[in-house]
Amino acid sequence: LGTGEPATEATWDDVEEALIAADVGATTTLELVDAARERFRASGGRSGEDARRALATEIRDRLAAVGSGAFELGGAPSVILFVGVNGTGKTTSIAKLAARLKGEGHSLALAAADTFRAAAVEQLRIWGEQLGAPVIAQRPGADPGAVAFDAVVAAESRGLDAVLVDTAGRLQNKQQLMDELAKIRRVIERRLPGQPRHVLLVLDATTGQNGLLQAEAFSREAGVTGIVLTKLDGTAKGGVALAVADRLGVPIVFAGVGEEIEALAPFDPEAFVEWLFA
Amino acid sequence: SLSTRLQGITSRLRGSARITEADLDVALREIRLALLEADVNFRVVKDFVARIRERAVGTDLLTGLNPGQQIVKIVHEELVEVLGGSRHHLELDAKPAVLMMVGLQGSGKTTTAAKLAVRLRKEGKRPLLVAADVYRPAAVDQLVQLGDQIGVEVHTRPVGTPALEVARSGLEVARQRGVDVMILDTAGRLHVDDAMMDELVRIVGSVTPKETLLVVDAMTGQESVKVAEAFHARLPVTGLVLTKMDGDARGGAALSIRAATGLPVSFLGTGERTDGLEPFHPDRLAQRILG
Ligand SMILES: Nc1nc2c(ncn2[C@@H]2O[C@H](COP(=O)(O)OP(=O)(O)OP(=O)(O)O)[C@@H](O)[C@H]2O)c(=O)[nH]1
Ligand SMILES: Nc1nc2c(ncn2[C@@H]2O[C@H](COP(=O)(O)OP(=O)(O)OP(=O)(O)O)[C@@H](O)[C@H]2O)c(=O)[nH]1
Ligand SMILES: [Mg+2]
Ligand SMILES: [Mg+2]
Repeated sequence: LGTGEPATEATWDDVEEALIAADVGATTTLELVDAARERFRASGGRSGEDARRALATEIRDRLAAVGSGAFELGGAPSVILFVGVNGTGKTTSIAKLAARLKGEGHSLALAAADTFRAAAVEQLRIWGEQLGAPVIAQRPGADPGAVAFDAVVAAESRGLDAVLVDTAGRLQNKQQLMDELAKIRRVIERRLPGQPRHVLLVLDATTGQNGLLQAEAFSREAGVTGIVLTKLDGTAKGGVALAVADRLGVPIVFAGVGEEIEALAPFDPEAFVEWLFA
Repeated sequence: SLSTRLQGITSRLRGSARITEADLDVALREIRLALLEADVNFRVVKDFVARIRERAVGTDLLTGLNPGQQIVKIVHEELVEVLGGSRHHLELDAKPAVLMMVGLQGSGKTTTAAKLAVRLRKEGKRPLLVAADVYRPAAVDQLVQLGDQIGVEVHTRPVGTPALEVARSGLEVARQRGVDVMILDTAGRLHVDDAMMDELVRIVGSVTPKETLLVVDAMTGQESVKVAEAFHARLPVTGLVLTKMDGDARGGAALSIRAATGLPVSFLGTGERTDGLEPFHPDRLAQRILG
């Protein structure tokens, strides 16, 4: 693969193995390899390099087709809701995106709607302080919908460009937690039709095939508009995000590449493909 | 589920005199797909399927009745065997015994530390929690709040104190207070972050843990082996905690890690609250991995 040597059956076996090892999943891998082989054949491919190019193009095209890498803030106030299972990096990603938006000259507030987990509000407050961004919060145990509501009202009354809403991590098989999330979304929607402008599913790059189940459930219950793929600074390839983009049509919009506030990059399909085969 | 898939395959063979090697290959392909879908590492799957094939051929499965059911039984048995015995009797024969939590970011270390404190106290041990994550915003606060919820003391140091000093001073306090178990929470870190891995090595050198638990998220995919091998290579890891098992992730990472490193699963995290900790049952996890 990737050399001037002629591509053989073994080359395509290697490709398949690399994609499986990258958490792309067996079903998506087989589809991708079939499509890449067709491309390879149609373009008169010969070498391992041709095989690699055919696959890279196939993956890039599929990611581009669903709008990966694009993120438009939208008219003020733009509500961005962060959702996902426990520990994926939602709170940290909010801080990072807030820093990015502030750097672009936008005014914003953070909403601490994780009212459940120990020190969740404190964690967001510390980031808010570092950023110089107001954090809208209530007492621990408060209704998260009420916090989201307060945040939207604050954004309107202060004329802010954006409000980034943090929510508690939740496993998608917990129906009452998913109901709670749907309610948070409805509260925002009722107060501001057309909002939330963005619902970002934060997905950990180390996640295996459960990532697909996460994306399906969160899409159904909260209307996911994009994915933030975190912890790409580790060794995990994050291939399940490719499966999600391909099968559910959800674009990957940002990549989390570290724990510091600067460690957020617009998702780059080219770089992702490089990383898949690194 | 795998059993329904295999029943489907072999019911089509009913009436034929025997199932051929080709039929077995079809069944093995299904097993491979089921294991990959369950996030078992692809190399572990390869070895595992090879072993199933050996056993299937060896037990004259190819001439037996209801081969589909037999194959499932073999797979289940092999899984249970690899996953091995439960190991929730932590070896804490020192006073104070240090139990250290390590793992990647967000895996559930801090929450699990509190859960273990609750469990150990129920067993009549006196725990002390030590908040050595000095990096993550409000990490110390998180452990302090959990400690407060469960009525267990948490040792902390002022902002700016290095993690090594928090751990060392924690041990000193544990000794002074006659604590039975010091549960040491550490910051999440990447297995490829040499500086942070070195920090753990120094902490181990300073407090000599009796137990070092690698906390792994049940939804971890193919990378589980690389991560576990890296931690296991540099630290005296004695067991695994597989967290968020109250979700619907299949938990194949447990099989991958066990097969690749021999590390036993000590506990399962089964909820966000401090009572969400269960001992590990290999047959139940085998069932879940098979789906
Ligand atoms: N290496 C690395 N760590 C990250 C990244 N994003 C987040 N983290 C770390 O992952 C851990 C969890 O991050 P949080 O932001 O608390 O995750 P969360 O989704 O808000 O967690 P819950 O609210 O508990 O569900 C923290 O230790 C973060 O520093 C990333 O891109 N790379
Ligand atoms: N549902 C469920 N959630 C869990 C479980 N264990 C931990 N969590 C949640 O997972 C998230 C991360 O847990 P933490 O204990 O903060 O993880 P950590 O490893 O200490 O994170 P870092 O210190 O940032 O590396 C939190 O939202 C926890 O409530 C579990 O067994 N089940
Ligand atoms: Mg959070
Ligand atoms: Mg922690």
